[in-house]
Amino acid sequence: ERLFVGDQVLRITARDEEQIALLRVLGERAELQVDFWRDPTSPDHPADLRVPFPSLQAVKIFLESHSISYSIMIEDVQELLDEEKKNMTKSRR
Amino acid sequence: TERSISTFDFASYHTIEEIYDWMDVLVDDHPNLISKIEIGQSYENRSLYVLKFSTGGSNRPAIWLDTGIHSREWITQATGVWTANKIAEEYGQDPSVTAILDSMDIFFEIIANPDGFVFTHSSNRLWRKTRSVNAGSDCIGVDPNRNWNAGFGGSGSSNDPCSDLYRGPYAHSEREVKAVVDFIQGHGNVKSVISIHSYSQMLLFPYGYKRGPAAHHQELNELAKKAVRDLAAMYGTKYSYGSIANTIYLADGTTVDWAYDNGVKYSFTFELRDTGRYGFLLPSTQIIPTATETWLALLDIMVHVLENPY
Repeated sequence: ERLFVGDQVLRITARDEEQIALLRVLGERAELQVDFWRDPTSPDHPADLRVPFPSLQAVKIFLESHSISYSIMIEDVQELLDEEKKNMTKSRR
Repeated sequence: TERSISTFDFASYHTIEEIYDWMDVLVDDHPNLISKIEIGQSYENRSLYVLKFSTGGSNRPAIWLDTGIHSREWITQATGVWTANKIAEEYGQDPSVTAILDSMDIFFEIIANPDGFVFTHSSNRLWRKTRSVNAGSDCIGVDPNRNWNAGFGGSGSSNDPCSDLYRGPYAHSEREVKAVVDFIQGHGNVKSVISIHSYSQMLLFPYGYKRGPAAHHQELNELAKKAVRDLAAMYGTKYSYGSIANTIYLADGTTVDWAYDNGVKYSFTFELRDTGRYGFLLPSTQIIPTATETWLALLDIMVHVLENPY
């Protein structure tokens, strides 16, 4: 089973097309293994990006160095998954 | 084990076995309205089931609904279960549902990507694609919403099997997609295709593979506008609407573009709740509110299809 301990989902608000292009570049960096839940499309639509724990530092440095604003949407993905699993078990019982 | 609709918890997420068992119960409870059709098998040989809601007639005009083509979007399968039950309950009660089913059939595929769905329960909750093996790659799966023969192979899809947007080796390479294509083309009288995704609160229509407007853009836009307004009336959930290309981005090979290009005028795709607090991990407490508000928009579209034959 794949676990997502410490993974975060960042909500990213790109200011302009240039920042959107940068986000696409970020998404293409295979070594970071990031997963766009909502893709960067236009400045009107925020993007949501799941970042594995080992890539958090690199991704946040990338965003900050390019002045791309973001907030943390989900602090720990696994925590939510555990909660979901618990709810399902409870409901089944 | 007692099998009963009354003990099924619509406010919880369920496994494929539970949902498939529930379908049988629903069919048993409404033998004159609902039947279960197997339209094919998935890559891992799971049945692709469609619930057929019909009050009779032969090859009546039909509405196609599907949920869960991206397996991790659990709110959609759960909404599918609730909605199918709602259709069954409301026939003979609600005048709109009754009128629709008195002259049209509804086909509902609740788990459009069963292999992916099982994988989300057993191995990777955040799996999106099918589970087919890609020759020459260690990476598994194809994005079934980039695999349709509508602008296949271009923008917004990937030729990298490791990508979540991998389009597959050729259009309709995925059994899960081909089964629906064969079914809709074989039927020949499908008037509406509504494909349900999550999240980001949008109601979209063709095109995704090009920026130019669809021939029926104005009508689709007006209908979408009404549907999202009615949806919002329940809990204030705000949806945006428009063509896929202009509302989100250029995306090739999508379900609704294929449907539209194959003569299904009323082709829509939903992106259900949420506002971005939970993403694909929407708490189960939100299933019924999500399904309830979505129902209002779905009904708008279905009634419009009924009242505007073509």
